[in-house]
Amino acid sequence: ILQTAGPCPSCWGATFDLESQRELLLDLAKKSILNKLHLSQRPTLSRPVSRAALKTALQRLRGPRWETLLEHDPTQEYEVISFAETGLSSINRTRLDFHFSNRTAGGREVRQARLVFFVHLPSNATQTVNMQVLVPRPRGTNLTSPSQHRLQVEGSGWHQLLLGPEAQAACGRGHLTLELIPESQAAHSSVILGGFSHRPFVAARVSAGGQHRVRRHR
Amino acid sequence: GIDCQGGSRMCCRREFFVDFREIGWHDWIIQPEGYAMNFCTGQCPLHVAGMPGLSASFHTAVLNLLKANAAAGTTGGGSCCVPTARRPLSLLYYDRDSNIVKTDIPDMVVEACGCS
Repeated sequence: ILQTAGPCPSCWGATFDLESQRELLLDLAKKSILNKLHLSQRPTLSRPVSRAALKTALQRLRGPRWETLLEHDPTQEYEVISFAETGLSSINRTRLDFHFSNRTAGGREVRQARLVFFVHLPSNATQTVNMQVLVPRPRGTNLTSPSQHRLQVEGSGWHQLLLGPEAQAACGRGHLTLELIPESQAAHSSVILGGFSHRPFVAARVSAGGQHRVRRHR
Repeated sequence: GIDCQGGSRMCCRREFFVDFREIGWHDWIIQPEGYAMNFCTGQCPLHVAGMPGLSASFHTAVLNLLKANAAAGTTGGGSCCVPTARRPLSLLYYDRDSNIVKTDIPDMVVEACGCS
């Protein structure tokens, strides 16, 4: 409990010097953790376990299959999700931009990329709607025609599309642009929602040991 | 919420990382290696005060009216720079009996601050 002249405890920041503030915060952090773990003081370890032994034990807990996997395939996979920024769009096409951090782009291998988006069809639209997804080629490459994917949308809701190697490579470079083009008249009256709860996104499955794996295969 | 920058005196979130090695707790806390505690600091003038997380609405108008009445009747107003969003901290640690325990402690990491 802080006795301060200020109107509330959070105003004390200005009244303490940095070192006292730091000590106070560390003390507060310690007390908070111990309190939430229902401990009166930090546990004292009578028989400390080495980190190596702990790692082995955790691996064994996950079963022999996991252990074999770790031994034979040291690559680690994880998923990165990037939400779309909508660029220049018209009634005939919606442009979506996805940015991936340098950590994702830094030489790691993107093994799969999935586009997930929400389409709202007018209530009277019963027929299926064809949607074309373009992945424009990066500038400076010899090939100028974009990579295309086609998708049938049969009703309002979330839809997903597995993107090809061009899109995966773009994710790996840190920036992916997609253009969604409705192909029929009914599709033109459909809306690709981009609000807070319906924002399109790309989920990229990334392999942390990508470079190593590529070298090995070569 | 606003993150503190430079000599800002208004209510903001200041980043603060607790390194478990630095405080000598790395022997019993296995993971993570530290904890981004963060905290709220700064002043809350009456005109900034609002219900954290409340968007402009009828309720905001009512609150503003109440604040105006409070300002007329009292001094200070009692507005405070407080956490408006927090998230849990996951810990893997040894307990008193050297068992390995994994737990999620709620409301530990301050994500955003605002004036109450």
